[in-house]
Amino acid sequence: LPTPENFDVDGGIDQDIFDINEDLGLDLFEGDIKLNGAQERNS
Amino acid sequence: IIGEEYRWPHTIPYVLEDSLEMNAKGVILNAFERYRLKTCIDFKPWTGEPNYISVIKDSGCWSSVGKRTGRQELSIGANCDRIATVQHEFLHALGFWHEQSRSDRDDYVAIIWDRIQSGREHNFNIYSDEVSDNLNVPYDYTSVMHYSKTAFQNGTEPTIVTRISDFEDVIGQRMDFSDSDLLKLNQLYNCSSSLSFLDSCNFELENVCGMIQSSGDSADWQRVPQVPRGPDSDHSNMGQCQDSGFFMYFDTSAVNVGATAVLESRILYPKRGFQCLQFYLYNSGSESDQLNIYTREYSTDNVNGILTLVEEIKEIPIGSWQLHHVALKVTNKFRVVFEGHKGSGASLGGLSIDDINLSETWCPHHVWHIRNFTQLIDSPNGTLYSPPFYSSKGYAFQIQLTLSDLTNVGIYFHLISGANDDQLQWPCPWQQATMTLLDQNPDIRQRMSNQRSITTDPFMTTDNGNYFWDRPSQVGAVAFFPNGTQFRRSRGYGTSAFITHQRLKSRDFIKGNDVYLLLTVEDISHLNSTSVESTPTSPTSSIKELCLELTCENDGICAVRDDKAECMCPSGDDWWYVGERCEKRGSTRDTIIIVVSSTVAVFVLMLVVTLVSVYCTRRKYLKRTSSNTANMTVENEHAF
Repeated sequence: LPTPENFDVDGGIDQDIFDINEDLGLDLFEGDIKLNGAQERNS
Repeated sequence: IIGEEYRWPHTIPYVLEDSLEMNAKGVILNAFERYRLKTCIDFKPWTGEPNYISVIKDSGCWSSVGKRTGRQELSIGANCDRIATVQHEFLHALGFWHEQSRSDRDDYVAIIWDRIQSGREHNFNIYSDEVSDNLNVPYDYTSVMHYSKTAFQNGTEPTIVTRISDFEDVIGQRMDFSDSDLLKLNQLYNCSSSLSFLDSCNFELENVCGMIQSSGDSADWQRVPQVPRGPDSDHSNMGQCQDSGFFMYFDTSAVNVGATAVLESRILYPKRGFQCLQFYLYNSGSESDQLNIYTREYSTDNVNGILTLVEEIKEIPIGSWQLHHVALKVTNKFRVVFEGHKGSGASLGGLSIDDINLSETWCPHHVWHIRNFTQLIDSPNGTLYSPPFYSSKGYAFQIQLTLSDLTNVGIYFHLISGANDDQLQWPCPWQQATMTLLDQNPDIRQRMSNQRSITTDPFMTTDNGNYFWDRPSQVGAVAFFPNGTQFRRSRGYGTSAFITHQRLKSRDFIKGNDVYLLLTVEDISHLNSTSVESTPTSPTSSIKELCLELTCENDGICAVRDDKAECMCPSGDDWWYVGERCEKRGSTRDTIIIVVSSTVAVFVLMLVVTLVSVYCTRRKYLKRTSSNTANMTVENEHAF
């Protein structure tokens, strides 16, 4: 097969922050938030 | 988030940890420039302050919300090296939740709960207005902090439906701060100015932004809505708005050859010592007419200012608005001077300028101006190549836009064979290419330009064992310029999802059928943590060496004072750690106990002393009186 002309850093998909974190198996609060104790209780 | 304890100072100390990818480091520094242009938030390398942000490459992209004590981590992991993602995570650190978690979100979006992945429903919490403050700013579908409609979906249907359907594909933008993002941030941090913005002028107001006509010239610039020979409208509004849309015009048809018209900006006060002037220019006169850009710099020795010619813009194409950039390097208060100059050719029109922006930022190195863009979008072959450019280090490159995909526009960076290749280092090391699709809003502060960066990794190899970034004449394919000249083009490196067609057609990305891609290719090898030339401004490396010998306990932070490593111990409202390594814990309760017990001890001691002394005194007194009696008795015995 001819070498593909372009190298796609995103692997051809448009991933948002939350998709990236989900695919990594992270279950962060609201997808990308690390809570401290007080905020944890609040949430 | 409500709570003063979560606020950062306006200048935030940061560390770019070694774990970060090179491209991510460059992207983070570019994101800082966006904060410096549009807000009063600034960033500086950490120099031992107790609270700072440590940007790391951990798994994923994440941050905490609001300021924490001590070292606060923020992760820019693999695939997070996009400027808007960095802006998003730093907005969290500055105290912002996601937009759709506002207490009033149900007025604006509907959450479709049965379309959410099971167990992920908690990501759609609402924050009560006791915890989260919307700062009296209306709900913002365009926020860089808003989920997209597909967030945590369990299928293909959207989990968020906007109550105004026009915004369904707007939510989840990852391009730049929205106007409301900036309104909230600047309000939350009481911003009165920004570090790098200087001026923006669209000539809509009669005061023409305080610009002045020079007296030493032969004609004046006129503020007009259109010119018979062109342009027929201004650039800011492109004639869309009745009774508005003005620009400045120098009529070269009415003056003699060599005549000039000079327009000077108001006096501006620089802080950083480097500036980028950006404006649109239209020529309806003669190709021999030209525009000269000067600076007039004032100092104590030169109260009238020193006029310095910075650039001569010649052979200005006739009949269309053109974007121009001029790099300035001014350190004292100054004016920017626009001098229109009538050339020898016949003219029936003149020169027009509009949408001037001046900021203390670096100009892009190159601009790819794509004309008649709407026709190109619909063209079947759908691939555009830019003209060839040279980077500041001498590498030749070309940009490719792929328009054929129905949803997304792709963008790729190609090294191509160039005149300097024999003198250059191969594989190409650590050159970061930043490609920005310009949102042509007249005001630079309101632009939401779409930017992506890539960095050439000299160690990257391809399936056939070649170095990806090796010399194009070795690893590239034969290609031809439009004029038939043959050259070599390496594989493209970029993304197929640069921007959606829908977003591309929004805002002012396409204006007057023109699109601009701003290009910068710069050497970022100095950001490589293991390289000898680590950035001189961040002394963290010396701190690290000295601190290696000292282990601080209980979350103490090692800092260097007078070239000596010391532990800065954490403390709270009523507790603290002390000791050389923060090994001892103290608290106000302990202190009170100590004070009370020592008071009691002293009191008891005093009491004992008092009692003993009373006892002794009494005993002594009794002894004396008894001895006196005895003496007296003895004495008197013989006296009778």
